[in-house]
Amino acid sequence: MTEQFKYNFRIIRENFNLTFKELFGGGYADLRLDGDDVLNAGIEIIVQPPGKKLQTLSLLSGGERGLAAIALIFAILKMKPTPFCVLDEIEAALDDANVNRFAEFLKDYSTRTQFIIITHRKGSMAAADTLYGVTMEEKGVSKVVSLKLEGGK
Amino acid sequence: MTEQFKYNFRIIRENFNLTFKELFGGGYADLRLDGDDVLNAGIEIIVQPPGKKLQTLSLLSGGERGLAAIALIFAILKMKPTPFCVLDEIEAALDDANVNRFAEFLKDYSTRTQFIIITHRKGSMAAADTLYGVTMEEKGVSKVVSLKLEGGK
Amino acid sequence: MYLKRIEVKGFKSFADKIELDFNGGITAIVGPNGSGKSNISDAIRWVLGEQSAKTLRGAKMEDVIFAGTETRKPLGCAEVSLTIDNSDGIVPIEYTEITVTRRLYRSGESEYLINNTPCRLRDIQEIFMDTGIGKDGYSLIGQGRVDEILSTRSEDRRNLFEEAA
Amino acid sequence: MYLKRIEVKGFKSFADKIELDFNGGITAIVGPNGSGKSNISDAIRWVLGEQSAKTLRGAKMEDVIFAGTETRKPLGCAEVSLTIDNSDGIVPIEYTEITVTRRLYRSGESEYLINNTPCRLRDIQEIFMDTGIGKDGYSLIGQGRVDEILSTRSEDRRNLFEEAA
Ligand SMILES: Nc1ncnc2c1ncn2[C@@H]1O[C@H](COP(=O)(O)OP(=O)(O)OP(=O)(O)O)[C@@H](O)[C@H]1O
Ligand SMILES: Nc1ncnc2c1ncn2[C@@H]1O[C@H](COP(=O)(O)OP(=O)(O)OP(=O)(O)O)[C@@H](O)[C@H]1O
Ligand SMILES: [Mg+2]
Ligand SMILES: [Mg+2]
Repeated sequence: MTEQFKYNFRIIRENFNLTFKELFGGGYADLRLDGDDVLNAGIEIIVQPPGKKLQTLSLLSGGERGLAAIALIFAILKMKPTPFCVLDEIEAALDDANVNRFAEFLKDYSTRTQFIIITHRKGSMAAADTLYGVTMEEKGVSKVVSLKLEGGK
Repeated sequence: MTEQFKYNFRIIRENFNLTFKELFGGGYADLRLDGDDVLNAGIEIIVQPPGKKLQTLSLLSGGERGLAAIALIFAILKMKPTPFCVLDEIEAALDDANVNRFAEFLKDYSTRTQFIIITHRKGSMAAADTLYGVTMEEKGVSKVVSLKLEGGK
Repeated sequence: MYLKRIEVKGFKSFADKIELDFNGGITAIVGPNGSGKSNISDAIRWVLGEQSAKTLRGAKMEDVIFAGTETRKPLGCAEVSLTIDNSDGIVPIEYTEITVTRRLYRSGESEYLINNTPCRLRDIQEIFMDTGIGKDGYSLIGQGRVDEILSTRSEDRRNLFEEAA
Repeated sequence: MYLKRIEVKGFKSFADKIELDFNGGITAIVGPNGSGKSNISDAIRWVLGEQSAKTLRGAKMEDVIFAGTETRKPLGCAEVSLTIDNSDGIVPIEYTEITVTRRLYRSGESEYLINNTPCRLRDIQEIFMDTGIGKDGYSLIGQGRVDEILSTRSEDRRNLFEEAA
């Protein structure tokens, strides 16, 4: 039980450093147990964007936090892919350049996990295979239409 | 003291209904004291987007909440303008159409209050008189450049 | 296992029945503020067995039933059906296609069905239990909640890791 | 009263001195994630007298001093100067232009100046006290915090109203 946890924890840790480097284009990320009691210790998150000094997580910018959170979520998904995943505007804090990195990432993982994403970012829409538009032509009543994607997808 | 509060509260309440209608293009908003003890009662927020039924605030969408929060802040500013106001990405949850409404609003209020806004939305940038770009050419070191606005501003 | 389609009627802003067909890759849902996008993700959570009205942004579970508009009456029932492809047999039920349905009436009565056969809520919850789906933070991430994985206390974060690991 | 300019050196990511001149209308600050935009708003808060390291996203106040990068050494001092136009006499000091300066050294020592004359922190805080500036929620709204005015408990929201009203 403890052995299983330690083993999986190490994998997520290694994954996190990789997903982080991929999304940030460098830098360093780690997970640490904040105590010796493996069964009860909390998990500390260490993040260092490329070129910057390692500092407390709270000093990161809104977009850096958003991208680091995405890296961690994908580190877990990499170890144990779920059949499907529903993500509601998780790239909200990212600038356009980072949204494109996120979209590329999503495409790689979509071979093992089916993604349903709610978004208003063009970069994320471009990564989609299917696009649905939700509107309220009649106030208060939602309607859904299938949208054709341009650029042959 | 109580009279002063009651008087100001009524003004903010009336302002809120107006700013809300202006930003949402209709609907209804109100503030209520949730008790008779004027000195200690909490303040309840009532919001009804145009055409929709009046429901609990929590059921609103992310963007509706963002726009309602902006309406309330401006209702307070309308009663008592501060000399300057620093807003950091407060329009993050708004879609492009709502960002444009927000930008128009900001322009109206900028005659009485100086605004410094941090944004990555084009609609908000278009409302600005002065634009500064912050970059990190050298990793970890911020640099600021003055950006020229197009379209004669 | 993957999602094939979802059908929603009477749930939140879906006064008229809507149906979305999913492909195996990436499906994006777009639209203006307040149009109903997050309501679709709420519908998925709800049909998977979510029991907390608060997680669905309501005060009580009855809040998920279409409440009417200025021009439409409220409805008396909310219904969501989720159809999954089970050709890989991940779900230990001998069907290659499984449809789970949940209904809630204003009276407070609930109905649960698997392939149109009445069952209990926990029968639906158990279908997804071993797949890792159903708990927030990792396979179902709500609007404004992605930052939580960084800001929760390190002890709470542990629960998320234990579920995955 | 309005802001004329801000000068920042050694504060957070501003290792090299930067200066922004403000006009009376709307000034927009743009740039990529992590470039330093919110750090400018932190600099404004700090020079106005913010004493909570947490509000400035740090663990301790020393965190606001430039900590160095992979290629640059940390600095020993953070300094921010904010110049305001007081031609309308809103601030009861007989200057038409007022510059407030705050410095923090790694030793923990602080310096505060008004028009280059040493003063106490509270002298700076008092300048802005009656203008309504300085408390979060209404004139200084931090990133990710605009929703708070709706989600705080109705009693906490009261404080915001009382400050304004
Ligand atoms: N039971 C209900 N009956 C009718 N309408 C409802 C009900 N529950 C929620 N709604 C409406 O659904 C709308 C919110 O929809 P939703 O959260 O899906 O929007 P969204 O498309 O995600 O928008 P955003 O881009 O702002 O996040 C609200 O306007 C709310 O009034
Ligand atoms: N004391 C310090 N020394 C050096 N760098 C610092 C210091 N404090 C914060 N930083 C850096 O400043 C960066 C954050 O800047 P800021 O929050 O202003 O970004 P931003 O432009 O607002 O980005 P976003 O668009 O993502 O919100 C972080 O990368 C952080 O490492
Ligand atoms: Mg939404
Ligand atoms: Mg920021």
